[in-house]
Amino acid sequence: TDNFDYAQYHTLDEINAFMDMLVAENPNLVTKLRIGSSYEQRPLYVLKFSSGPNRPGFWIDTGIHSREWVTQAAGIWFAKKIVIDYGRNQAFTAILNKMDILLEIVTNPDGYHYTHTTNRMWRKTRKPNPGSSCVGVDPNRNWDAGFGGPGASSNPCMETYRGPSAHSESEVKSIVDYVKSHGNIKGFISIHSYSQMLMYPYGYTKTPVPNQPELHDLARRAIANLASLYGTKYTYGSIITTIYQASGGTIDWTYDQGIKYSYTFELRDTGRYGFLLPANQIIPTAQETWLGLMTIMQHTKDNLY
Amino acid sequence: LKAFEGDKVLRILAKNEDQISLLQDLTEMDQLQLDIWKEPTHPTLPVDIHVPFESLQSVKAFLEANEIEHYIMINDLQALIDEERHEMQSTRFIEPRN
Repeated sequence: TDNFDYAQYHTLDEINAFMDMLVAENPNLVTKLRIGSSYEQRPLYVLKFSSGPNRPGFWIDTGIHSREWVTQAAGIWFAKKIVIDYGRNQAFTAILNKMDILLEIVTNPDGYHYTHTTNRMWRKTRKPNPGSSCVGVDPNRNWDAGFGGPGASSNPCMETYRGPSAHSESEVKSIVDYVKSHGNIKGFISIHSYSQMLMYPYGYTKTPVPNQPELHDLARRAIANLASLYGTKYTYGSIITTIYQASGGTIDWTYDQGIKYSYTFELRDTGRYGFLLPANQIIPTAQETWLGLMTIMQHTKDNLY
Repeated sequence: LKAFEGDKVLRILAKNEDQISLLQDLTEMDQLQLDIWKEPTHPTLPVDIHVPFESLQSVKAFLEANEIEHYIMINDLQALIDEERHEMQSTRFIEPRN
């Protein structure tokens, strides 16, 4: 994986080959778990980085919206960063000595493949909708957290179509089942692009979460650390106050499952390129995001509950 | 492969809640085949919409008739996609670093 080109976008096959290489090179640190299958029967892989048994988990997912290519690319960079820094970077080593990191690089593989082969602008899953010519569900409106409320569409032709029922999408249900069966995930970060935001629950209601002061302060510190590298400006707050009302979102569900440190990132940029962020932005984006992730992971490690 | 020749991405800046409401109506018009990159929710947040070439006139007319400020964020979506694809293909032919 030293020769892998982290500064380019890659196909699904290339990403899968990268994961296999990473596991082969680091057999004592990295394992590849299959947590389920997509609608089109592609495997859903999670890389588990673990330095010992029976640790709490810290989840990171990238690429649930397939066209947000910088997120999958950043996920690849994070995976390599983890194996480089473990044993070399004191702060990170302390984190991985206390918690496992669970990284799902391509959360919506059918959509990702579709963006490479057919429609670069595809966002949703690829499951057909009975009675409609429109395909796919927005997997960030499909979670059982205010499902069906405002901020999601009941129209299969819309980009924010919520699906027929909560967890109807296997890409979502597989994570739900994994999180429940794991039972000890303490932090959950779902990564999107673009807009440059760091947000915590809720999206489906204006009611503040009980841990809002702590989550707000941690978000402030995370974006300050992120900005320390290139000065990239992020906004932060709850989803509903920072961006918009969105029901059925990922981190609302994880928070309601008891995962206190639930956040969602919106990576670069703020509107020049949108989802077509040039490849030369991948590494700077990943580097600065890693600093934000480090702040959240360190706080989680120091405040296990 | 779906082509996006002539498609543009508009950045729309609503002045008030009334304009947000008008934009919400616009995004519900399925016949325009709009791809909403950033939804209309609050006047402080920009709205980004990928508009297919066939719908450009209708959308521009709607925005101008309602005096909603907007500008072109991406002038030719297909050109950017072609550039991205070219970049990916060209790097595949570069010898791996030793």
